[in-house]
Amino acid sequence: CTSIVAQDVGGTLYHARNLDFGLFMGWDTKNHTWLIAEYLHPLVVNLDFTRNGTTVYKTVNFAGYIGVLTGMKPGVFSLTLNERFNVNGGYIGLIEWILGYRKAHWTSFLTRDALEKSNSYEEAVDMLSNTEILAPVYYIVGGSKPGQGAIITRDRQSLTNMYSMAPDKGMWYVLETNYDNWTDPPFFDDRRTPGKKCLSGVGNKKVDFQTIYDVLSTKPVLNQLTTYTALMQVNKGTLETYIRHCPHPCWAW
Amino acid sequence: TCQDVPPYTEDCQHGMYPSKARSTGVPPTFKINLDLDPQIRWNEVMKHKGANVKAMIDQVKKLISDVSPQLVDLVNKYLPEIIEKLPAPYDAEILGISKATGIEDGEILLFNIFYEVFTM
Repeated sequence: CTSIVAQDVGGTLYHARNLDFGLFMGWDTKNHTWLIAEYLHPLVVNLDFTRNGTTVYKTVNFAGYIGVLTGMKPGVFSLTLNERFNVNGGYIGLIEWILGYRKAHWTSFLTRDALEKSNSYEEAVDMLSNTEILAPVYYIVGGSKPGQGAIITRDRQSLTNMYSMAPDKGMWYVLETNYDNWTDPPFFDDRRTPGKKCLSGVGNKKVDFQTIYDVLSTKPVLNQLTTYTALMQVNKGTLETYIRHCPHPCWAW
Repeated sequence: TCQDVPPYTEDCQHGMYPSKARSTGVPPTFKINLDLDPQIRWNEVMKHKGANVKAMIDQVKKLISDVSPQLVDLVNKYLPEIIEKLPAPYDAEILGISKATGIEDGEILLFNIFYEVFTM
């Protein structure tokens, strides 16, 4: 996955992501694609969660999946969830949960709870930072006001690191793939360098849906695992989703 | 600059939005009415996408079965026990999706724990 929160010179925030999934889950030798990624394409849906006839939050889901990996509370905040690979991974949390230790929250249920219950960017960041969870993940959160953008790096039990944007210091965006932002990504899966290069090339004077979509359309940020691209603007309550296809030659992840 | 050997990289793209050059389209939008009983609030989505969900889960079961056919039996034997321990409304929503699609509830849960498990 690749998630971006970027701020333009006027202080407007944009939150976008590529959702990549299906690594090592079957290779289609005929079409040279990942089988599960292909099966996920037709499952992509935009959802509008309503109460009393009013939208409470919007998400992009795979039909049948009830947690939230991409979502937005219009006018309040947006969030995305990226996988974080770790030996102390989700399978351990899951085993603990099955054995009866149920204090930890499921990572994608917590995001849905945040969309349901949090009424500000700060509340969402606090909830996603300090709630015990089953698996290590990255929560990427964007707000409605200038400077509200952060990558929350989570262990199962605690907050590992918080990296926030600082537009007044020239840090007008945050970009997260699937590796800790204080270490170099592995040479065989470096989507961070091309992503940052393309985004920096755009500059904050031109950042908008069009230019961020371009960044997320550049290989290998776009790759064989990419199922969809989502673009969110919280203040307007806009959520656009595009089902993706990566023409050959295209790296497998 | 472009790189033609793996991992393939290329020059930053421009003018892609909202072109269909690297997209196959936009997904449909559905309303999830939170005022409805959790067991039925996903029914409209499943009416349109149930067959696709089944196809995906069948493929996952095939992949698991290639590793060990017994694993599929374990999914259907033990995962349903987990569902009743999930917090509300997630327990009822999974049961509702299972009922709407005819897919075993353990298999719906299997799909929902992908992201937790694959961090390994």
